Amino acid sequence: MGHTLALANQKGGVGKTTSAVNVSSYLASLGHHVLIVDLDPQGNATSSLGADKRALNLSTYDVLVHGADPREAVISKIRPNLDLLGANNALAGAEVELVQLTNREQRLRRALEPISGDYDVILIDCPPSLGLLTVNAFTAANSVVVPIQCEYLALEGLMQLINTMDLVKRRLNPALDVLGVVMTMFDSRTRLSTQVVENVRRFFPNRMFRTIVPRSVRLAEAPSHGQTILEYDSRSAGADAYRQLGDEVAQRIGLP
Amino acid sequence: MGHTLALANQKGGVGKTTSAVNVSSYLASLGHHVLIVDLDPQGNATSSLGADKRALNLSTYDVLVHGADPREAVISKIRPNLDLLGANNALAGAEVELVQLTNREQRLRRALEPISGDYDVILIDCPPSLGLLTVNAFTAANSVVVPIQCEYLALEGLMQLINTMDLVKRRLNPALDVLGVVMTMFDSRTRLSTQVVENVRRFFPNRMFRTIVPRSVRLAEAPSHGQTILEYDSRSAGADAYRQLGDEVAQRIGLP
Ligand SMILES: Nc1ncnc2c1ncn2[C@@H]1O[C@H](COP(=O)(O)OP(=O)(O)OP(=O)(O)O)[C@@H](O)[C@H]1O
Ligand SMILES: Nc1ncnc2c1ncn2[C@@H]1O[C@H](COP(=O)(O)OP(=O)(O)OP(=O)(O)O)[C@@H](O)[C@H]1O
Ligand SMILES: [Mg+2]
Ligand SMILES: [Mg+2]
Repeated sequence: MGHTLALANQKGGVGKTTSAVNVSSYLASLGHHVLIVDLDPQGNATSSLGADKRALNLSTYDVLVHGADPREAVISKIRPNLDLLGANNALAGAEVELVQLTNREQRLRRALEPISGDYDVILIDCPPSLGLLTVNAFTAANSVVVPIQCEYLALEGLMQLINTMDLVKRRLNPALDVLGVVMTMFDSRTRLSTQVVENVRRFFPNRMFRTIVPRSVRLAEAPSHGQTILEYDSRSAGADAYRQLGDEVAQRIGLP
Repeated sequence: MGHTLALANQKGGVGKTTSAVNVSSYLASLGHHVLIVDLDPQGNATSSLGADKRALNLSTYDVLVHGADPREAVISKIRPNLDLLGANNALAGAEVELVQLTNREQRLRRALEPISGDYDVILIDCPPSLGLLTVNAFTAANSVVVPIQCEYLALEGLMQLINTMDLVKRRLNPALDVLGVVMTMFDSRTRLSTQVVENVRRFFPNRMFRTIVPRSVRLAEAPSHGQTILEYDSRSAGADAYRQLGDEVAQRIGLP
């Protein structure tokens, strides 16, 4: 049975997609069988891997709301050992549609159950909110990786994120746990970055990954070429950081 | 009657809150009567102005979902000429609660109607999604300012944003219009920034504000002190940009 990870933080622009895409492609490059699920109506993970959102036959929306077979919806081998369940803007309407459905929080878990045995790891890229899509991810996941930008405003919502996770843990998914928090966009030239890292270390004493992802424009450029950082510039600081983070994630979830 | 502006973009972390806080405080410093409405459950606009989210008697949530009197909920004179309708995480549950209510898209417009005559400008800071909260903002607003980060992934969702605005314009608010798009976090050292600006200029030929907000760590530091950029570092490039943007906004909405 694979381990399912949700990349979540309701604060926008903190590196959820960048982390999901680069950790999943790195783990796949090591030979693990990986699925990345794009659960964001923006479909950034889908296009960061070079897939055309408009050309998706079936997408996360169909699987979630209409119970489409995930095996049919998944784009297999978007990279060696990496499959993608892509998203397009049909997903934007999902939250309102899900509210009316029974077991609305468990739709994703039920949808992934039949295929989770095919993968060593499943990573879910969440939208910047704590609505029903993210609650579905928390219900389907074994654990959560929280990317936190090294900026003050990114600290604000952490309590809310933890409270939502606790709620899901108590009511829907007792196994849910924070696998770790990863500091992103660290800029060594500013005091602000270091102050935020210290703050988070106090908030999550035993959960911070050792890897700190530096701010690096190469990471922001890679998606415009539909490439991962390992493909776009494998010698960059960003590539090094995501290899290291991938190793830490693999170790914490017990990948061989 | 005041002009109501929504700061919106479902892409996260593009500078919606930073723009709402600094434009509103600049216009207030010119002597205009301004209200800033925090419509994001993260409450970043509320804390960026130094207000304590936990100490709010009434908040945007109460006004929106329980029809509380906005005059009682507003924190008046958080700065000279600037009032704040603050948000806290009670707002996180609003989207699910709003779905069941009649006229769910018009709750904010109805709530602001009795007080809009007290202000020259009302700015609404939206969360990073196109759900019911942002639809409420589009229904209540005369026009929308779209902050766009100078990064590739920020281009992806623009069509979706325009489609959602069109939908609201056709069904709920025929006056709705894009006041302008403002490019944010421009980094003159990278080609990426310039490429994105050129892309957006082609997408929105007549709508781009002349002001381009540079990436400046002072803008990221100011909220941790509960200060606007004008207070924190009024000689910084960020302060200059937001004064200039404020002037452009004032001119486009016809403020004297
Ligand atoms: N370490 C980094 N250095 C520089 N730029 C980065 C870094 N990580 C991500 N970016 C860029 O910053 C922006 C935000 O990152 P990303 O889209 O991954 O965040 P997100 O949390 O998924 O955003 P959203 O909340 O909209 O889903 C993107 O343009 C991305 O390319
Ligand atoms: N021009 C800038 N230069 C540097 N940092 C900036 C700039 N504008 C905003 N920031 C910082 O970038 C982060 C994102 O900005 P902000 O929170 O205003 O975006 P947002 O669109 O409101 O995010 P969300 O989608 O979460 O609501 C914040 O930490 C902010 O302080
Ligand atoms: Mg994302
Ligand atoms: Mg914001």
